[in-house]
Amino acid sequence: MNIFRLCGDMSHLAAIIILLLKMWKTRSVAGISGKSQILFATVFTARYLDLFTSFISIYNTCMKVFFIGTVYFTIYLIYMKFKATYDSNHDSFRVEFLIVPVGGLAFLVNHEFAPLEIIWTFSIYLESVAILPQLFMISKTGEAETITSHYLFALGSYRALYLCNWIYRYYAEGFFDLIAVVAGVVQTILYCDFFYLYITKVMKGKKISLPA
Amino acid sequence: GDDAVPKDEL
Repeated sequence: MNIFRLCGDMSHLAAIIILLLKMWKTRSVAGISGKSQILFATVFTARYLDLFTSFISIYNTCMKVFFIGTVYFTIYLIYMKFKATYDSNHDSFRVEFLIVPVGGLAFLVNHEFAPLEIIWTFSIYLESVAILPQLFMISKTGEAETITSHYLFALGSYRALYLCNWIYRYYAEGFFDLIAVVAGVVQTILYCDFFYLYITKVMKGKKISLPA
Repeated sequence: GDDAVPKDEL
């Protein structure tokens, strides 16, 4: 554990809590992509299968359980409790265009051709692109509520901080995981356009609205 | 490929 890793995890935790608070307080899931949340649920479920096979630490186990629990609760809010506010017309990203290539890539490029390892690799690749339905939705509607922007900023920062963590770990421990690093770079790059809008607009008190 | 690495990260 180092400061970058801890900040990354806290940023991830904050993103999830911000999203839940937004939905709970406004009794609405408007502007939130259910498809991205389903992809995140797939990511967490696939990656944290090791909850059953290996124990790392109390911290590790608690975070995994929290991430899995909250993502399924988020899906419940979107597709059941606050279904009436869900904007399915604008959540039209074709997720099969992500799942299929990512699944194929996980089979071809992995650390070890073993079931759990392939599933872990799949989760890493899928996470890197799981936000695309959400970003697609914002580009379709042309706007994002400020609270949704805070959510995305925290969520994007998390992997950017992990990149710092990996640089640190490479020098401090000789730790290097090429698959995680490349996917993390891709993931962070996908947020760059959003980060720019966040810094130039949201931080100055304006909400994100894109020209039609 | 490489050996599988332990997954202590989230």
